[in-house]
Amino acid sequence: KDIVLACPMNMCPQDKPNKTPQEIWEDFSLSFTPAVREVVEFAKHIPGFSALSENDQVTLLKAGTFEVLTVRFASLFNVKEQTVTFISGATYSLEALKGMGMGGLLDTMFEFSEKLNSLELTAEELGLFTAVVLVSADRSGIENINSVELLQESLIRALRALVSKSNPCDVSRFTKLLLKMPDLRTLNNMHSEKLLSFRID
Amino acid sequence: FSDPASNLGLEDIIRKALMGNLEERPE
Repeated sequence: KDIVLACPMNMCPQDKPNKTPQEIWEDFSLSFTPAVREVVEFAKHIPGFSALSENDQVTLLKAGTFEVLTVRFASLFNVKEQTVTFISGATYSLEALKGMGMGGLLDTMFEFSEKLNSLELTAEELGLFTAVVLVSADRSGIENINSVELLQESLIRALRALVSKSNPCDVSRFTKLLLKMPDLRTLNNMHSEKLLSFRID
Repeated sequence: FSDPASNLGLEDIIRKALMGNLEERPE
């Protein structure tokens, strides 16, 4: 059975049939690994993040990397055209990807991207929102919940101030933005289920 | 694997990046 990796971080969703799963995985890791490193570098620049224990930093990054990348790559999902652009630059229609067996997760990604893009966040707002997403005190396995909570609260306050400053007339914008967080959790869970079905040896 | 993140080798990449392991970085 052909392996389909309909992740925009992959070069293309379907490789040549003669490629082994190991080769497909090695190719994917060429784009996946640098993307994860960028998320780690981003985290290091969040004021206060490096002061957390190393284990809590790792726990937050393990749990939140997918969500950070989802926010970062939301623009790759063109809702109007119903297409996904992969990092290779190639664009695939949602219909074609569904034809390869990808369904529910992609539909939910499109819904999320549409809602996020409709908020028209500035780069600064998007960066701060991403920091709030990453520093979530309710991730499983956090050792010092209090420290993570304090950091997340300060980031949320900064985000609220920033969003209110850029759109003082739209008081619901901040609430709408925070409501994207449970959507990201849902996507994260769906993505984890997909990963479990694709065992990497 | 019961943990999808382990399946991806995510923790290993994260720990190396956190430690600033320059040898692991692409040029």
